[in-house]
Amino acid sequence: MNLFRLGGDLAHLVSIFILLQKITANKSAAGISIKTQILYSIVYVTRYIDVFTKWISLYTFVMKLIFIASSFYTVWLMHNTYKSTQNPQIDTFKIRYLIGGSIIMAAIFNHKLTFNELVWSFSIWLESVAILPQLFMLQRTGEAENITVHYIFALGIYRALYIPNWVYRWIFDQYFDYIATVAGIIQTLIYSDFFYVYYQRVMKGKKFELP
Amino acid sequence: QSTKVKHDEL
Repeated sequence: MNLFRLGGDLAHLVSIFILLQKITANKSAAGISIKTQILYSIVYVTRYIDVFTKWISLYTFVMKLIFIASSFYTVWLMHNTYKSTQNPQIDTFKIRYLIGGSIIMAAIFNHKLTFNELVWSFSIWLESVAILPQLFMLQRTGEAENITVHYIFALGIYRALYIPNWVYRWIFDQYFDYIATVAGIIQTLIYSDFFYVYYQRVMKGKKFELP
Repeated sequence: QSTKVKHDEL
């Protein structure tokens, strides 16, 4: 464990907390893409499929359970309790292409042709693009509540901090996973436009509005 | 190198 990785994981926890706080306090899921949330549920279930069979540490065990449970809880809240506040007319990204593309990427790039390795690789590729429906929705609306963009920002920081973590592990631990690293860089690049607008607007105390 | 890959990250 190094500080980049710990910081990334904590940013991830913070993002989940912000999202659930936004939905329950406002009693509204407006501006949140349920498609992105469904993709994250798929990502965590496939990534942590061995959560009960492969022990790494108490830390990873607890975090995995939190990520799986909170993503399902979020989808459940959006689909049931706050269904009427959703924006299906603007949440129109075709996620079947993201899922299909991730299956193809996992078939080509994986560490071993075993079920667990294939679903792990699938989850990595799918996570790298899972935010797209949410960013697409943001673009269609043109503006968003600050709490929504803080959520996306925290989630982006999570993956961005994993990049120095991989550099650190490559240098000091002789550890390098090319799939996680390439997908992680792609994921961070997807956020780069968003980070730029976030910096230009929100950090300077303005409303998040796309130019 | 690839034997070191053990998916210990989240």
